[in-house]
Amino acid sequence: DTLEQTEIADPPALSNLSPGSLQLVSKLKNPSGSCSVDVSTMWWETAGCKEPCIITACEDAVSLWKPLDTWQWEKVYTWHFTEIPVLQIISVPDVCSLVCVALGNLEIREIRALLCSTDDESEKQLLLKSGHINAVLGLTQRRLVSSSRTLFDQQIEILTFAEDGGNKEKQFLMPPDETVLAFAEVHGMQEALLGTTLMNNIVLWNLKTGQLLKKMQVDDSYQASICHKAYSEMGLLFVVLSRPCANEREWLGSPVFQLIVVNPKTALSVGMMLYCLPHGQTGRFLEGDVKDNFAAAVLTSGTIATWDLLLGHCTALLPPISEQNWCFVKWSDTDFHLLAGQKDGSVFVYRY
Amino acid sequence: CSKADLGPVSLNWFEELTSEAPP
Repeated sequence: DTLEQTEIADPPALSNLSPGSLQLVSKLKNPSGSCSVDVSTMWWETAGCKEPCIITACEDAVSLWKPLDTWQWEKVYTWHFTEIPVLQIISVPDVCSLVCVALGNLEIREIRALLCSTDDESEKQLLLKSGHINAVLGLTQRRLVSSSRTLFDQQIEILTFAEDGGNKEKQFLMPPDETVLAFAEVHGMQEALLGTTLMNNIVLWNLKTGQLLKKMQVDDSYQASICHKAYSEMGLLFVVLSRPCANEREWLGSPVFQLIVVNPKTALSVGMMLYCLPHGQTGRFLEGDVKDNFAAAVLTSGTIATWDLLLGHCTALLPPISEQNWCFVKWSDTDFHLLAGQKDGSVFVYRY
Repeated sequence: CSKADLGPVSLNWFEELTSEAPP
C-alpha cells in the first residue's frame, strides 16, 4: 500500500448544524472497491509511544490511520479479507495495538484479532472464535463477550486478552433459555453484564462467577429493543435501548432511543424517557452508539441525530452530505469526537 | 412513573442476586 493522506476539509455550512453542536474537523477518504461498513478509534503503540488512531472497515479490508499534524491522517496498516466480508469493528476498551473484527454475511461467522508483528511490522490475523455468533461486545479490562448458537444450546463466552494482546483466557457464562441479541456493560458495577434477548427480556449476569442472576420481562412496547448502555444508581438499573421498530407516527414523535428503569430485585420496570426526533423529522433507528450520556443514531432517512441523554433532547442533526446517506456513526473512544461514515469510504470527524 | 411502581429497592442487589442465583 502506498501512504494515503487526507485533505483538510472545509468547515461545514452552518445550516448543516441545525440545531447544531457539531464542527467538522477532519475527513478521511478510503477508496475501496467494496462497501464501507464501520469506523472506530483506538490507541496504537509504536516505539513506546501510544497514539489515538482511527480504524476504518470496508467489506474486504480494515485499515489503521495514524494522526499527523493538524487533523490529518495517514493510513499505515491494512488487513485484507478475501473469504468472508467484514461486518463490524469490535471496540475492546483497555486493549492497545490490537483490533477485533466480526466477519460474516448476514450473521457473524468469525471474530478475528488484527495485529502487527513486532519483528517485521507485517499485518497478522488471529482467529478468536467461529460459529453462528449472535452478539459480541468488547468489555473493560480487555474482555470480549459473545453469544453463539450450537446445535443444542447457546454459549456465552468471555475471552480475556493478556496485556500484550496475546494469550487469552476463556470463561463461560450461564446461558438463558432464549437467544441473546445484544450486550451492555453496567456502568458503576464492573462485574455485572446485561443483555437483551429475542423475546424481549433483559438478562443479568455476574461476570466473575458466570451466574445468570435474573431474567426480566420488560413491557411489550419495548419490542425488539437492543440494549446499548446500562447504569447502576441507587439500587436501580437505568438501561438505554434503541427502538428499531418504533412507529414514526407515535403521538410523542419518533422515538429512537429510550431510557427505562429496572429494579433488579423485583424485576419491575418503567419507561423513563423517550428520545425523539425534533418536530418535522422522520426516520427510524438503523444503527447507533452511546457513550457516557450521549447517543447518536443513523436513521432510515440517511440523517444522523445526536441526543444528550440527561437533557433529554436532540442536540444535533447531520443531514446526508453530497447526496450520500450516512451509513454508520461512532463516538470516539480516545477523545470527544463523532465519526460518521458513508458507503463509499468517506469518514468525517466532528468535534462535539 | 414513580419509584414506588418498582417495588422495594436494595443498594446491595448485585450481592443479593448473586447469593440467590444457582451457582
